[in-house]
Amino acid sequence: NQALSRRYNSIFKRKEVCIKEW
Amino acid sequence: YDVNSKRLKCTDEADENLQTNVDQVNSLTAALIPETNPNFTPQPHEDISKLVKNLFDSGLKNAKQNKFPEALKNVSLAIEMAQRKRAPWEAFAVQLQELQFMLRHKIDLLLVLGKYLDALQDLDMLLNTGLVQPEVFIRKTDALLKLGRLDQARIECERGLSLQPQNTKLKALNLECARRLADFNG
Amino acid sequence: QSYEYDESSETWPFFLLTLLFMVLVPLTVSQASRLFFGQAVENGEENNGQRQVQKALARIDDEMMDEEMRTFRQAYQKSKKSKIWSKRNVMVVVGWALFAALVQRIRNSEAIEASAIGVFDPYALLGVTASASDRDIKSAYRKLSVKFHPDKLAKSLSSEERARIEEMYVQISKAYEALTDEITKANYLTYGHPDGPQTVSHGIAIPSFLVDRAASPVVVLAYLVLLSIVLPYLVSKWWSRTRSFTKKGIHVKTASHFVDRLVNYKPSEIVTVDLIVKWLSDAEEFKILFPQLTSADFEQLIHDHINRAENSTIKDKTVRFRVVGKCHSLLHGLLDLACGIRNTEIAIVTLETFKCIVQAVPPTPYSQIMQLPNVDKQKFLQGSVDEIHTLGKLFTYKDEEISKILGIDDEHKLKQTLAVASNIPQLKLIKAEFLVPGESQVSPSSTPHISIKLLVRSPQQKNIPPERFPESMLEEPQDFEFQQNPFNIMETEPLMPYSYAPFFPSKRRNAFCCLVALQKDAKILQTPVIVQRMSLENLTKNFDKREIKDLDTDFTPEDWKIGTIKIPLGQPAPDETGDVYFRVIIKSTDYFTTDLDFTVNMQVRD
Repeated sequence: NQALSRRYNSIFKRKEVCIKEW
Repeated sequence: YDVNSKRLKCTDEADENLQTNVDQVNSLTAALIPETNPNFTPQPHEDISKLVKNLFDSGLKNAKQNKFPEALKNVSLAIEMAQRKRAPWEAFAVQLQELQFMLRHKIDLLLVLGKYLDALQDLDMLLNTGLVQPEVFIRKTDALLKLGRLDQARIECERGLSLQPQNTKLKALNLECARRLADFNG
Repeated sequence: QSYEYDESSETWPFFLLTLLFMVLVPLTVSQASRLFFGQAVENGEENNGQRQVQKALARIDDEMMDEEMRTFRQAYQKSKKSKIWSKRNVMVVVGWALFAALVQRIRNSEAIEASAIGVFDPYALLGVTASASDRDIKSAYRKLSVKFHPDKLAKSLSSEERARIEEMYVQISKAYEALTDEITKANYLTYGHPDGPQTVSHGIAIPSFLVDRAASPVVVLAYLVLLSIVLPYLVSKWWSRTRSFTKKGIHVKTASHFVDRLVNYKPSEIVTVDLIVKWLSDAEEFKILFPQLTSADFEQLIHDHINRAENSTIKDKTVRFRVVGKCHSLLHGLLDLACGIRNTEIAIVTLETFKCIVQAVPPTPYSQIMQLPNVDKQKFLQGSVDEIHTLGKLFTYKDEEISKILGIDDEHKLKQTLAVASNIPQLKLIKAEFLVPGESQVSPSSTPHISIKLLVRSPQQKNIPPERFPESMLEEPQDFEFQQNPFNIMETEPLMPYSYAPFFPSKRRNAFCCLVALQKDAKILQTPVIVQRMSLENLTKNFDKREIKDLDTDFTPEDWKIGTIKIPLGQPAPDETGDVYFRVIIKSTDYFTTDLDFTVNMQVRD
């Protein structure tokens, strides 16, 4: 459950990286 | 250990793994303290389940009425609630299924509303949680095409096709990718 | 009990001579062959196409280099390629000089001459050649015995002379017997003298002065130093050097750091080139080269290189060049480890990082254009109405339009840019399949390999659909040799020429890295296959897409060279029949170009 929660919470950072890279 | 807040804190030399572990212990503690039932079980909490279901259902209703922005808001809220309010010891299988179910609807709403990057993140989340199915790849290819990531779109499409070689939608998307890539490469 | 040392220096020169000869002859042969034949093979210039491409790119590469880079490259190349004055060649020359000196010493040595005289040579005594027949020997003997017979001697000769002639006569008789009489002959053949075994002395071929009272402590000391200091030192140095580097050529500490990063990598984190550069900056190799600098320094240096900026506090360019040059082996090592951990994303981004470092271009959607020389970045980013990201798209425009798009006014510079752009190889997939040599299909538990037929083409050339190539051009030879080793076909291709990379600290060749992953779990299956041989002759063909309108009239498939890549599979086919899908990724290490990324189906049938 905690791992799931961590993965869910990383979405915001991932979005930022995608915007920067693309 | 801070006696007042009942939380552990890492020293500066702690590495990432230790920090993660400490965070887990802290959230477990924080969830245990307000728990009133001495015989708690992994069974999902009734109240929270009802709350989440209500939010989600209202989202679906909004969608049926073509009020997509509101639908998205409600479904997203439902997911937030599920993530935040549920205790860490509640059955993982149930939590996962609930999340996957809600995410799929959220993704469709995001795609309709043109929020392709958000949809892509949620699709990746679905894949990471083990939902490796052609439907996910159809949507991922679509989102990537709309974002202009043509190479990646083709790669995802091919992976989808390897799961279901006769899937018509994926075959159509494959042709679309090829066509757009041909133009992209002159 | 008593040892006879080589008092008169008769034996040790021969011993030394033999040793020298044993070492000098192979060394001389190998150095000579390297000197005369090494050049051509190394440059891969056997192929006309390769030569043309290399010539075109080398000239521009040279023009685009800045002075500091030129100085650095020259210094690096000199130390590597001084063929004439290398240590080995000097050793060979000194060795032969010693040899000549020894031969001279032997010639002048009286003691050796005296022993040589003592050797019994019947042929010389009789004055005949070694191949003389029995009749010649008989007639020679008769003539000489008449001349030297004691009874026939003149009375006027002195007693010494008489004794000498009598001795001669005895020797001649013995010589004759040695060649004719059976028993004497046997004696001669076995003992080297007709009278039977002569005195034989055994001794030690060391000059006596070495073991004399005065010199012997020195000799003992020399032995001591050699055995207890020099030898252990050399062995330990060699051992520690072997132990501290992995098979791939990176330091074990670096390898373990990479493994640590790979194992602790969170799938939620997106892999970027910046992340890979961060991992690289902690490499042990950098710390050994520049112990006074930190990881942050190295990271900044690599970023400066990629962005062609000067933000680092370290002003000495050679530091940057050496750091960047080292990245080649580090990235290969990381790629290998990433494939071992089966992480596809990291492997792919490692290869992207490779390109960024070789071309000194940051990873943007426009990297294909930015790697070209003379491009005005501002003008390009502001200008393009139609989104141009790829070289292929660039070449859909006329040269004059391209000069506007890229912001290049000078005609010579435009020519340079177009030359580079049109010589960057692109791969086009024609056919990919699983093959089992000698069988028509893949059966359960067989050992298939992936056979890829591709077309190397220039971004300037018109696209040729794969169907245009007849099956006959894609066929494999079916002889026994091919079945034994199907991968030999790749060895027949010429080495790839030196790349256009004026920002990389050394001349380098392009390579294609082939990765294989399973589609089911999207994980890499095996270590990468590096392809360094591929014919680029198609790049020299004039097939401009802006000019060719009709493939039916202007295209002859036989004019084009089909390239082959064969990738061995690290595991056998599954036991059950069915379809297994694999993803094959083939990326260039040096250029931003259209790399291959496709799916192949392994159809396992009974």
